[in-house]
Amino acid sequence: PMSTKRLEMAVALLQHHDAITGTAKQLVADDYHLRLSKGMDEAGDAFRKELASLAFAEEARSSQQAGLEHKWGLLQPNATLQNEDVDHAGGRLGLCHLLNASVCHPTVEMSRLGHSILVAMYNPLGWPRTQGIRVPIDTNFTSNWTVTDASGQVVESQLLPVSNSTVDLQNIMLQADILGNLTAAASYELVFIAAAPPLGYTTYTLTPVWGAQLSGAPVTGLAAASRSRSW
Amino acid sequence: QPLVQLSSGVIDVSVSAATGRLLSLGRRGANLAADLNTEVFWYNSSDGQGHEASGAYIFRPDGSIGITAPIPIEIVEGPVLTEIRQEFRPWAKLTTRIWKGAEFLEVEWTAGPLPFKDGMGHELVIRYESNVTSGDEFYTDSNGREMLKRKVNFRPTWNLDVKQPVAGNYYPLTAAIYIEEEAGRQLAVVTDRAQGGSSLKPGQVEIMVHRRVFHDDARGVAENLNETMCGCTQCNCPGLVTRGSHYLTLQGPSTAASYRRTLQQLVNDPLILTFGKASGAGAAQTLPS
Repeated sequence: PMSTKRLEMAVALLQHHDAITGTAKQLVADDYHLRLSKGMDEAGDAFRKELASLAFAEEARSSQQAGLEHKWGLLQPNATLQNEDVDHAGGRLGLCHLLNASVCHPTVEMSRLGHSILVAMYNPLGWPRTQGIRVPIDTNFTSNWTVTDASGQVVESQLLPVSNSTVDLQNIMLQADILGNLTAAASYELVFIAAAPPLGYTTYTLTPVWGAQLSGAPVTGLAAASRSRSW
Repeated sequence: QPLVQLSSGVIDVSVSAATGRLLSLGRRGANLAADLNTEVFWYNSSDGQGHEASGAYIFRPDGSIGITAPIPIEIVEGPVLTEIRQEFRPWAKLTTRIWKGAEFLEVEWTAGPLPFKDGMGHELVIRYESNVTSGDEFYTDSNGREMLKRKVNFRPTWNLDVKQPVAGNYYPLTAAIYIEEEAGRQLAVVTDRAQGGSSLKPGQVEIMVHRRVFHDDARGVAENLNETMCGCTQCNCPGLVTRGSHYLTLQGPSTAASYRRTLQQLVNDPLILTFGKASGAGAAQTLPS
């Protein structure tokens, strides 16, 4: 069942001074890590399904306002998603624990196929905040992207090549067989500044632009390229 | 070699292309500026021959080694984010991020695999050097809550006979460390995890980010603190790589405490991101098969 029990048990166990300070044998340290990791996975499942049911209901409504037929039909304004929708939605949101190494299978895979990416984010603080967001993407399909917020407004964004130190890190993870294969490792990041409400969530949509969409009128809000200088 | 000026619109950073190092950090509107340089160096770990060894419990450096030569630097700029990428060693790199509109500097450090062929343990440290006249006092947090005043080579409740001038002045940082002038500038460093740190000289803040030692310190673990990629602790193969971030802010006396405390909370509770395939308004139609 979706719960945070396993994470609570792991964190409770890790109050031991050896867990806090690392003064334990390797196998004990590995056991601490394993329990924490399994706890995070289970809690992550619970979290992302909850967030998905909120975010996709929101998305269904914004589609409806835009007069677009939504995957689940036209929801009534205050309809709530049924359980199968929550499961369906929950299965559609992924967490990436290696974002600081620009590794994220969902976003790299979707950008490689030219799909739009939904970024749903939760703010655990009791006050509104802005934060720089770095989304790992693959630019083989296109390097033209726009970012829009939950109300469909274009947000300023920038495409950044990942640093050499990140590339080295990805290769070390590959050699250590942490990555499985490199399909989740990105060579670019789409960065933008997100604003989130207190103790609340919001969504941003990253949309690829290609082909005919580029030959017509100039597309507003295309991600800016980065300029690089080195010495 | 030019002096490179960068800005978030709130803070200004200058970088020397000649040396590859940061030079200064300033805050617009508050008429605040300070010399600022980030250095990476390491302590060699004592091996226990005739005295205590560095180990899981003990930090006992046996000399330190820094890098004075110019280092390669790359600056990647854009309207949202500017990155200053420095490579001090193949196993010690910094990416300093300046986000549009941000009041702090994000310093992402990547450390490891630490060198091991010399058979010596190493403890990698990042040191922030400034011209903040902080004397011999600095402040470190108590488990993320109040900040405790620390004084170099001093203990408030007994006369300290300092045998270890470095390790004896290291303190646990669960969230932050800062130095300040009398009613003047405060330079704070907020950490994204518990680390050890100190301020051994006026204007300096140093934080240990990675260790690998080859001797047990006889405190009961009976095993070296020697995590490696190949999983065994006695064999010699590349050690672990670790990556984290520090957040630097330069403030005046009226805003320092509230801004640093808010930044601690933002770092401790970041936005939680999830990713999925968009299918609603604004999404590209599904691709032709």
